[in-house]
Amino acid sequence: SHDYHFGLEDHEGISELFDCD
Amino acid sequence: PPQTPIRAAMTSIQQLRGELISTGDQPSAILDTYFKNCTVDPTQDVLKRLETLEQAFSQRFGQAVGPRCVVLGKQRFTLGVRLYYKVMEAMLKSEEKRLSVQNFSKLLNDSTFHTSLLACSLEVVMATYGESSFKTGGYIQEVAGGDPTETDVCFPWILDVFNLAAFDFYKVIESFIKADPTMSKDIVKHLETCENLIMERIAWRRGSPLFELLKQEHEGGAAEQLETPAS
Repeated sequence: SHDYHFGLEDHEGISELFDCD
Repeated sequence: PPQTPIRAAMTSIQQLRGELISTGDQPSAILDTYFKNCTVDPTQDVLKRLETLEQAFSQRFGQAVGPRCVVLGKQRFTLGVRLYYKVMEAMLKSEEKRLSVQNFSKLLNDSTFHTSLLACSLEVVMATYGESSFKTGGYIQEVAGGDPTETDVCFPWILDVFNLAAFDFYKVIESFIKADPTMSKDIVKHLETCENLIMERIAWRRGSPLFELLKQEHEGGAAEQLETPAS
């Protein structure tokens, strides 16, 4: 519904972005 | 009837309020279970942090918009908290599915994560109410050499209020958009503009945590693989 470009890969999420894997 | 800017704004506000009616001002039963599954239960810290950030937000909102608008600030904050809980729950469900774990103790005890998520929620609320506009915003005035104005609350105002690094705010944007597929195209566009401002300018200001991360990467031996700035 929008043109936002999603850049995160399937193996990445908020946990990895805050170094909590 | 033809769509006018005011009608469009009213529709967006009604949609946002409607979507958050079922979301309470407290963590839902599902979110509470995620909190209880943690090695260290973050509930008390989450509530205490919200109290502290509400005081900071209300005070600064009153200063920016006018003392008679303090009640509006409280309303915005209440909506922001509802959106914060809603998106947090959706993010955790998505992470549970992806990682097959239910204990998110480290993430849920990370103060920066919570502050970033709440800041993003409030940015969405204020953008929906048309209070965070780039066209007349202080940021544009600031980069144009004018005085940073105290009469608006446009991005990156919220970062200053919460003393939040732009780089940390940046981390939540994509996951936030994924977690709330009901957001309007205009709001997604607004977040994308915030993202671009951070990437192109704000994350490179003095004191940004990005420099320490780059230094760590360099010390870790990854520098050889980096391209030169020119390329």
